[in-house]
Amino acid sequence: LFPQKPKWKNTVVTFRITNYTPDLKKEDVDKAIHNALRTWSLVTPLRFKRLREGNADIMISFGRGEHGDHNPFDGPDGLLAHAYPPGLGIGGDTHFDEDETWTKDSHAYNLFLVAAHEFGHALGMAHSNDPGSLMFPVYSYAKGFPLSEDDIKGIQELYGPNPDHEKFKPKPEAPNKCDPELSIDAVTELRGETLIFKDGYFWRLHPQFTEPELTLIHSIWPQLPKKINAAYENLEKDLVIIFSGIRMWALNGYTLVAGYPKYIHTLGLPKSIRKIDAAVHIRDTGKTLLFTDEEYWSYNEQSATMDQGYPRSIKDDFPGMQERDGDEVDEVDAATYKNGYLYLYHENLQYEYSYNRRKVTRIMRANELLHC
Amino acid sequence: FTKPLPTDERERWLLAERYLRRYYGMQPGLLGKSKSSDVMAEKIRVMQSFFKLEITGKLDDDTLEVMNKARCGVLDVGEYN
Repeated sequence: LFPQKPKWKNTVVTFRITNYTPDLKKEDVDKAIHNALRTWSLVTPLRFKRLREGNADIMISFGRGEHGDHNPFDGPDGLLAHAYPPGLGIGGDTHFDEDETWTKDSHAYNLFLVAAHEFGHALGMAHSNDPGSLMFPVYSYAKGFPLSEDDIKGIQELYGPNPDHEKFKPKPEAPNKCDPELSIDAVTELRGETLIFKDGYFWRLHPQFTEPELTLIHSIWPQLPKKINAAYENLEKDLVIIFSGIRMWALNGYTLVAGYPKYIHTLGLPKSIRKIDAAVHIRDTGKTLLFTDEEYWSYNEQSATMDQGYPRSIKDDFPGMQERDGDEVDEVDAATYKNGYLYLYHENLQYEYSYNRRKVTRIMRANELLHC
Repeated sequence: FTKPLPTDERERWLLAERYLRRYYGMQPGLLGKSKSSDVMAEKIRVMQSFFKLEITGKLDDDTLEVMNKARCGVLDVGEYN
């Protein structure tokens, strides 16, 4: 919240759209503004009343460069919009940079999402440093209801909950990479980077950068489901395959390959298999290992067929994976391969399996991968 | 939604200076060579802390990459007049 927590005293807040962007049809701007305000009225007692003339609490306008408030915009990209905390005069007013391209889809920049963020300010919200919250200062595209737990907690501290609406399911909280109990959903290489998936997010690890970058999956790939089960890179084909449930997608770089999703059974898996827990491509052999429950399969990328003699038992072929209480591990959450070692992730641990010595050589915390 | 990072040292510095003035309330105007770099390093640390980056006080690529992203024009921390 802003210092001194400014807020509207009246739960009916007026707004007026004083001009329009030529990037969108008027009705699309009206709809984006309406839905952006509704985002906040759904979780508070606030109601918004539209004025067509005179002075409203929230005056909405599109302008470029110096646009009358001595707080100039900066041309395309960079600064997209700003809004003022609740108060008299300019308080609550919301300005959009006309030098941006305003859209109603995932192309830059989605007016609904930016407006919902700015109206957060116009109602008294400051910036959040939770990358999954709407009030995070950096723009990212995401589908679905945009408020996170953090956003809802903030706005309800000012205005209380919406007496008429059941509790809204907010977006998941961003995972904490150094939580010692952190387990991961999937991990893959991608052209030299490492992508680590967890809930609706992924960390992007770049060899030159020390800090993993956390991003919402939907802000990069709106078409992918929220929960990723497994992923692997086939360097020869320059493809990353992403698995969720019985479907799989292909990425070429950061671009989704047309013709996907496909069913995992097209790889030759029986219909009884409903999800792949982990996947890893072993470059030295050209085989891709697919882990499902207590077993794993070997897929020959060259011939695009399943190898004979599978599935095999994980416990039998990868001895030495043990829980802290001594139980043998027989399932895998994620897997990667590097320099002759297979890294198998289970809950908050990772097991380094040596192909040469045919045994587990090290056990580490899963988030050691995230420099924790 | 990120513009390409400037390679020229001076451009990088100017990008950072503009960013820190706008979003972290860094005072404009000359503070003398040594003073201005201390003030700048301090504001960089505040920004790195906000974005949960490694707190170095230096203009590393991670930090500049975040400064270069499309964003909202409201300050992240500091007084709101």
